[in-house]
Amino acid sequence: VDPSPYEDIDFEDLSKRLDELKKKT
Amino acid sequence: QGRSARELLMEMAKDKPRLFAALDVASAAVAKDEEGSAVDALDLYQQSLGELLLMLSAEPVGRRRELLHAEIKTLMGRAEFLKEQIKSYQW
Repeated sequence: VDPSPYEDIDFEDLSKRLDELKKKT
Repeated sequence: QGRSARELLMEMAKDKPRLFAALDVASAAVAKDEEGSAVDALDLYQQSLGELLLMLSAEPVGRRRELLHAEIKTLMGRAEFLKEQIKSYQW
């Protein structure tokens, strides 16, 4: 089955990285 | 190359003021980054990325979505690099 087009973007990864970014240094 | 991709995106986002505004903040972040204002740049990267991610999740499949996804990954990479730099300055 073709993956749905929405699976090509890893939102979980992107939002995790953004949270990491927002953590105070 | 990065700039032209963002300019093309802004061209395509003319009908979506919220997306356009988020891309504008991203351009400001890159400008601050390039002029060496790391802390300001990081703040603007964070703001724009939060908004751009929201936009991306609502964006229908297509060229703009692909460009937006690529732009977000570029901006995220720059912001993470900048954050590492700031951390190393502090130590």
